[in-house]
Amino acid sequence: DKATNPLNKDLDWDGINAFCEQLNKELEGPPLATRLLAHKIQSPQEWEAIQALTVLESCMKSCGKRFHDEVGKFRFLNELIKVVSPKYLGSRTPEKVKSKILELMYSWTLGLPHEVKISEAYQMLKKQGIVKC
Amino acid sequence: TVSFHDDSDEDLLNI
Repeated sequence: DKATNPLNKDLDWDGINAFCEQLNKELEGPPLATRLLAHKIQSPQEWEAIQALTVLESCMKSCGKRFHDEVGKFRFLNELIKVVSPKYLGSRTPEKVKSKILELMYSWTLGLPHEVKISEAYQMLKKQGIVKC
Repeated sequence: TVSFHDDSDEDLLNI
């Protein structure tokens, strides 16, 4: 709640770090975290989406393979794709949110090249013209 | 509930 409550208008780094630690500890941590974050990233409220993307970014840096593998599934990547695609939520999503998603995906293609589904999803977005630069 | 050893996944969404 501390990390992802949109009523918190400032980033709570202690809360975010605690979220990342907790998801590492729990057996079901990675799937639970990705489901929660996907839902919030799809929020029409820009701050809620940006906040959740910041938590996702931070956890990808500090968590290990279990979380990387869960984020690297199409089950989660599809939810990010929906946000940037005009066929789904893209038309009503702020540019800032869409840009951050594409930046994160690009960074993971470089930093986690073994997560091949991330690269595949990113290449698909490039091919469809969603990635403009 | 999702199994700890769940390796299942969906197909890539085509847009």
